[in-house]
Amino acid sequence: MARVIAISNQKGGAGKTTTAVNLGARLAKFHKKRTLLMDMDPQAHCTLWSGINPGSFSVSIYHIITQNLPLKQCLIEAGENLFLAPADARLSRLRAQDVRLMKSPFLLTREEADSYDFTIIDCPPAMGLPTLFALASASELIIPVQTQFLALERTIELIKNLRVLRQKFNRRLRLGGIVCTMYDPRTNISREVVGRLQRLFGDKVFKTIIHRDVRLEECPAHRKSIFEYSPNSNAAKQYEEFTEEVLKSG
Amino acid sequence: MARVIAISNQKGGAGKTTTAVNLGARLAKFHKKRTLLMDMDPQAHCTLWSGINPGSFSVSIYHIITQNLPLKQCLIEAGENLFLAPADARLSRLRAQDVRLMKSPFLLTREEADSYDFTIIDCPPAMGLPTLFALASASELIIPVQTQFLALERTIELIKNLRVLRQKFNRRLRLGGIVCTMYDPRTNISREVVGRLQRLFGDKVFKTIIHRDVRLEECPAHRKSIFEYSPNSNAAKQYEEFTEEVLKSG
Ligand SMILES: Nc1ncnc2c1ncn2[C@@H]1O[C@H](COP(=O)(O)OP(=O)(O)OP(=O)(O)O)[C@@H](O)[C@H]1O
Ligand SMILES: Nc1ncnc2c1ncn2[C@@H]1O[C@H](COP(=O)(O)OP(=O)(O)OP(=O)(O)O)[C@@H](O)[C@H]1O
Ligand SMILES: [Mg+2]
Ligand SMILES: [Mg+2]
Repeated sequence: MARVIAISNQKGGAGKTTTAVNLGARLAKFHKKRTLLMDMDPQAHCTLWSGINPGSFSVSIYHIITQNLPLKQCLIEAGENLFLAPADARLSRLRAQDVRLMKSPFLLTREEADSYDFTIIDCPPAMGLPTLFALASASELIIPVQTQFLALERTIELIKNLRVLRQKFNRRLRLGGIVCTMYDPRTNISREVVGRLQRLFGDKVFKTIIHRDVRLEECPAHRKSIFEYSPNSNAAKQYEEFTEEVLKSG
Repeated sequence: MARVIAISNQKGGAGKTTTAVNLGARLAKFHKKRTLLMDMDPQAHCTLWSGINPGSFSVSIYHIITQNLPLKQCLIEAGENLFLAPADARLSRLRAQDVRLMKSPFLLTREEADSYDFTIIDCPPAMGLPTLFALASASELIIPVQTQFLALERTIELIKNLRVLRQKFNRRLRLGGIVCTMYDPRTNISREVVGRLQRLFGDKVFKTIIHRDVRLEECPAHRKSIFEYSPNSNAAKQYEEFTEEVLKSG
């Protein structure tokens, strides 16, 4: 049964792209799952991280949506078992009329989704059309939350509003979980934020907590996942454990 | 001469809100400038940081835009010489037809702007309507860039596209400058990013670099600016120097 997971949080800098890229890489390379990474962010950071220059391809997700093309026309092989549907800056220009022209409100058809074990959709930090497309197409939502005060307030509201999202966009969308990121055990604020999330959402909070690690800032510059860049780092172990949890929660 | 400064960067978590709130607080309290802080982010983090609960006011910027009300109907006094035009989540629902209904494409009229020494507009991490309103209304643009690889690529493009923004939205919009944030002198990546920005944009990069400091993560939880929360910290000194540079560049 194909799983389509949207990685979304309106808060900027929560670790969405870092989670999408590393989860995708681990599922594909280690767990040998056929994995599709869809980049719905006009910043195209997943695309950039995968080593693909935004100018080097002619068809992106923007064209699939606005010209009703089959998904495979934009796919790029990004590694063993890993395929990328690249983004470009035009995604920020999607308008409501583009949606009306689409054959179906989904980014990918049932058949397209079923030819992968996992589809991971990276979202921009906004509730605009790119994110709404992703939430309409996904069966699960994973929300990265950086363990900082500002990140908490709105995120709680987003999670509580999930019921409304489900009614308006997609009945089958379930909360896959909340993953705490950029955790710094030396600061009170990190511990307080994790505590509050666990009290509010219980086992919807992944047990694995991703700590702040400069290697996660460095690995995108080398176009590598954390596993290739620094396989023995804490960050690599944490994303390995997180991937195990995602596999078990299916 | 009234200065209207938009703080914007499509990249999430760049330090936009942190820069807007602390610049506003320093201009108002220390430099005794009459300052208006406009929160154009549907996350309403400036509003939250100022100690104002999103549910406690009935008129926000959303109403000013969609109902053509005068700006003063939403203003809240947020401290000595400091006024706040609060945001609410509905800002993410602004549509093109709301723009057509507005008397003028500006968030504030010339007279409204002239009754303040400084207007600081905090933007969301997206190029949607809230940000476009802010860029249309501002005379200057300050771009915070966190000194990390992913933050660099798109930001360079944004700065290079400023000419296009100026032609399409607002002829008088000039680049006030780029401020480097979350700098960690122990990492190569931080130094490399600063070096690249200085080579590309020269004196458009503010000399003051804001270093990573956990106190900047903590002060929003106490609804205080860095000057009230930890006046002798490096972060406070850096935002003081940054404010001096902004004053001199007018
Ligand atoms: N655990 C971590 N420790 C240290 N740095 C991290 C960690 N996770 C992500 N980063 C870095 O923090 C920055 C923000 O992460 P990322 O870009 O993944 O967030 P995002 O939510 O996708 O941002 P946006 O809202 O712009 O899409 C990046 O530079 C990334 O390299
Ligand atoms: N120099 C700094 N050192 C450490 N933490 C910082 C620094 N500047 C900002 N922060 C923290 O990093 C997070 C992101 O900052 P902030 O919210 O100001 O960015 P933003 O660009 O406004 O985010 P968004 O894209 O969601 O609007 C916040 O939790 C803030 O407290
Ligand atoms: Mg991202
Ligand atoms: Mg902000």
